[in-house]
Amino acid sequence: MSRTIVIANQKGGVGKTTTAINLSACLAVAEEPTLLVDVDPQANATSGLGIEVGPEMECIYEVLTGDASLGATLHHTELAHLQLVPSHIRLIGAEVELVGMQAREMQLRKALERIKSDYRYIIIDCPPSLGLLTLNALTAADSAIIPIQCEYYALEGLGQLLNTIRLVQRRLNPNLRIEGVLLTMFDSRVRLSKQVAEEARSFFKDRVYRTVIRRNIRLSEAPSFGKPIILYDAQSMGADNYLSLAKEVMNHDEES
Amino acid sequence: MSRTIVIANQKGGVGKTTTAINLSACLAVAEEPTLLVDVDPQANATSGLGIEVGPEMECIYEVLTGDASLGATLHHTELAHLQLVPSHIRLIGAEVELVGMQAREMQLRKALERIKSDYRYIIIDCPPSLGLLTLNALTAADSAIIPIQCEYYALEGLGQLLNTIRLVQRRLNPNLRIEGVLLTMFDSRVRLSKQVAEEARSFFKDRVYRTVIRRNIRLSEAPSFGKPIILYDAQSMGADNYLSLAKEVMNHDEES
Ligand SMILES: Nc1ncnc2c1ncn2[C@@H]1O[C@H](COP(=O)(O)OP(=O)(O)OP(=O)(O)O)[C@@H](O)[C@H]1O
Ligand SMILES: Nc1ncnc2c1ncn2[C@@H]1O[C@H](COP(=O)(O)OP(=O)(O)OP(=O)(O)O)[C@@H](O)[C@H]1O
Ligand SMILES: [Mg+2]
Ligand SMILES: [Mg+2]
Repeated sequence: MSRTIVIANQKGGVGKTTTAINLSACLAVAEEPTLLVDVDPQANATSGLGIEVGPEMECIYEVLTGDASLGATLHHTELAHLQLVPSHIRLIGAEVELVGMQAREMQLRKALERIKSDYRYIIIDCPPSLGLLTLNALTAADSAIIPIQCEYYALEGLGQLLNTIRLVQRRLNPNLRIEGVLLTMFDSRVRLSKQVAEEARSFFKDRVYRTVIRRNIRLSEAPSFGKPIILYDAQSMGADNYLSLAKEVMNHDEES
Repeated sequence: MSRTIVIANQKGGVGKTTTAINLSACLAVAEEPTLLVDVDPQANATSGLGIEVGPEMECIYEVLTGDASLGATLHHTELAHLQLVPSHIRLIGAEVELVGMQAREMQLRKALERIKSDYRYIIIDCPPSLGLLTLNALTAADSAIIPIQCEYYALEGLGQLLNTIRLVQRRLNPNLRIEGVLLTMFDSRVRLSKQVAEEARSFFKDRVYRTVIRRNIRLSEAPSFGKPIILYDAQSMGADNYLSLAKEVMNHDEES
């Protein structure tokens, strides 16, 4: 049984890509066949795994415009059970191309249908916006993880994200639910971090993961070596946090 | 002589709003009449100054759709020489409304014409995207400050931003130039911080400000009290950094 999880929050720089890369890697280390799909034109999940897509190679852009199957874009990574569907800056053009298409929000969902059964987990990284790319990801997903940075502005844009999720549930994907809210870049020395965490817990109640991702220098260094944290520095706090998140995500299956 | 400076970078969370608020506040403390214009639907510059706009009050949205003059939206702040044109989440609708209008990229520029002479500096905060709102800001500006976060992904999206600036220079605003590149969230304990700073300096040469904004907990706390850093904690490193940036921006005028 395959589960598709989207990492979504239109606020920039909150840890979507860091979560997508490291959650996928930790699931793969637990020998769960995992696919990471990069739907952000900035292609940070792609470069964060040390992969570069040239203009000739097919990527998620060709999948969404219907010019290639997902299978044709698959890349291996350093982890046996982790594969990647890469992105490229040309994906910026997809928002405009998709607008005129039939069932434009369904393109990713349709493409994933064919290969879904090969993976236990499919993780989708989104851009920092609520346009057609994120709508495609929300429509393709079974559930969403919402990273919330433990900083002042973090709670302000949430209303808009929840509205968009409700809209997608009503019109495009009735099964979509919120898998969990993940507190990121938590710094126990900062009073504000604790305040934001408390506010998020009182708003989202038990949907906030017990695992809190702490601010950790090694996490911000790992992508420059093209490696997930578990391969860059397995002893770090960052690796510890994402391993514990992967456990919570896997335990969630037993419960539901 | 009035100068309009836009703070732009489509990458999320790099310090655009923190720079817009604190640079404006430090210019105002130096008794230069300053206007801060919030063009981001998330309205972080508005809430970061402790201002809240209700659905009845006019804001930048009504200015861009032509339903109100800029003068009608002005708010006073705790600093005598700083005024704000606030934003509101309803600005999200402006991108769609503007698409069909004549000279849609010129709306902000036209609105600023009438009140420009009242201010020595006009600082514009942008959303993390390169859509019509940012295009309006780039078209209205004399120059752009590009904040670059000293982290791995920071240099990846720059090509796209520079392309957009060149496009605006060619077709909408030939006078637009890059005022400077500002290194933000620099952490001297992180090797990567130094690497990104070196790469930015070798690429942008003397357009990188000598002032580097260091990562500083007090900077991330200040907006939750609705105050710029100079009023929240004038002794902090963050206040020091932004005062020195304001000096560089003011000295720039003498040179050019
Ligand atoms: N727990 C953490 N500790 C330290 N740095 C972190 C942490 N999580 C993320 N970062 C760093 O913060 C920056 C933003 O994170 P990331 O790119 O994952 O956010 P994002 O939400 O994907 O951003 P965007 O909205 O641009 O896609 C990156 O430079 C990343 O390396
Ligand atoms: N020098 C700094 N030290 C510590 N925290 C900082 C610093 N600069 C910004 N921050 C914090 O980092 C987060 C992102 O900064 P900010 O909101 O200014 O970025 P932005 O580019 O405006 O984001 P967006 O793309 O969402 O508009 C905020 O929570 C802010 O308080
Ligand atoms: Mg990202
Ligand atoms: Mg901002």
